[in-house]
This record gives sequence, C-alpha cells and structure tokens, in this order.
Amino acid sequence: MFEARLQQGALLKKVVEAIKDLIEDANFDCNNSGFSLQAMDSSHVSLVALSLRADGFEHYRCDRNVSMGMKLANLSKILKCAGNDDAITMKSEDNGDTITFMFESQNQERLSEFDLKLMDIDSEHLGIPEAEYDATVKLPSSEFQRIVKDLASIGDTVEISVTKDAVKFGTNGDIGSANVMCRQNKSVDKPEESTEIDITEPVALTFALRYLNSFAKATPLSSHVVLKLSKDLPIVVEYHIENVGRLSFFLAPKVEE
Amino acid sequence: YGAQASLEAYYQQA
Repeated sequence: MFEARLQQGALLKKVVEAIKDLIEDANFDCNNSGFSLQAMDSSHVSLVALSLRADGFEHYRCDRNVSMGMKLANLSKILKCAGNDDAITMKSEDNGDTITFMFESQNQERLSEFDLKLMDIDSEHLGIPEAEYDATVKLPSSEFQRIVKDLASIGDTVEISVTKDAVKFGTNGDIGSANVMCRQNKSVDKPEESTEIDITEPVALTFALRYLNSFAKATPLSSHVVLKLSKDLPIVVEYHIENVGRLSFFLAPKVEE
Repeated sequence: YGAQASLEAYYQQA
C-alpha cells in the first residue's frame, strides 16, 4: 500500500493550485524514494516536474511502485476542503481504484476523509538530461511574479538576458515596450531579497509570457525562484520546497522563423 | 520572434 502524511498539508494545496491550470491530468508516481509527477501541457510547449522526497513526509510508506492518474481539477476540488493548517495523509491500496485524502486539524478535533477516483492516463514521459546551464539566476519569487505580470500587460513574449551582473527582462507590444533589470545583490541582511547570478556565458532567450505567468502561480511555495538558461535550450523555472522537494517547470523557447 | 518550439524538439521520449 501507499501511505504518506504531510504535516504541512498546505504545501500540497499550493502545489496543485500552481499546476492545475497548466495540465489537465497527470500520473502521480510513488516509489520508495518519494512522490513525483511529470506532465506536459496539452500543446507540448511546457512541462511540469514535481518531486517530493520520502524524507520530506512525516510518515511515508510505499510497498510497491504505483502510478495514480488524477484529474487536477478534481484533486484541487478535494484539497480545497483541507484547512490551511491541516495535516494531509494520502492513502491508497495496491491496485486500488481510489486514493483517500485524510485531513486532520491541528488540534485533531476535526478529521475528514475524501476519496478520489483514480483514472487511467496515457502519459508521455520525456527524459531530461542533467545539464550544466550557461546561466543560473536566483531571485525573489515575488519579484519574478511581478515582472512577468507587468510585462504581460505590454507584450506576449519576454527576452531574458543574463550577464554576470544583472538579469534583464524585455518585451515589445503594440502600445510600446518595457524593460526590467535586476542587479546581482547578495544581501546578507535580507536574504529573502537577494538576487544571485551564476554564469559561465552570457545568454539571451525569448519565451512566451503566458506560460511564465502560469509558472509564477507557484510563488507561494518558495521565497526564491531559480531560472536556468542555456543557449537554444528550454528554460527551467524551479521552486524549491524547503525540506521537501521541488517543483520545476520547463518551457521551450520562441525561435526565429 | 515567432515560432514556438515544442519540448520534443529538445528532449527524447523516456
């Protein structure tokens, strides 16, 4: 059987809220090392990869590898019934056709159980090689969210260019253009406001803002977001979930026609 | 700037 208890149930709620508009359904894969998901959006332009480590859960048991297909909208409906301070336990029997979500309030006075029917989902899994990126930028997730939201009011695409001192986001549209530059700032006083750039080669790539705005829905999961860029490769937008795992998004670039 | 590439152009099916 599979059983996993997350004291901070809100994490699971935030993860599902962050991905439910991007992907319709997905297989959640559980094995000894943890709970993971990989799914592409319907247009095969972006990909979501979630990884929650077994040791990130207060209790984790997975007797055999299971893949549980769920419709994200339905999972979201159920998780919205959990309180923000509730602990969430997921349970499923081997070869079962449902997954049970148990919500426990902090004082343990309220206990609720919801069963979600599992589905068979054909999923295509992409092998993503571990790569060294030309540039890695770590910036406050709220700052990234603001930039992609602001730029989307001007244009449809953003050019992200990274040099050793700064990362620049630029767009053009019918009404004009916009540029936002964030300088490297390794603030020791306020680590939550730091922007760090690690670069082997300057890089500039263009991406659709619509997807980046969708990824930014993961902002509540982490104080920082990590952007990884290499020439002619998809961007990786990564949210580290402290002590538990990470939620990564991959987005193919816009290319010259 | 133009065409939107798909992910399969970069990554192989696993």
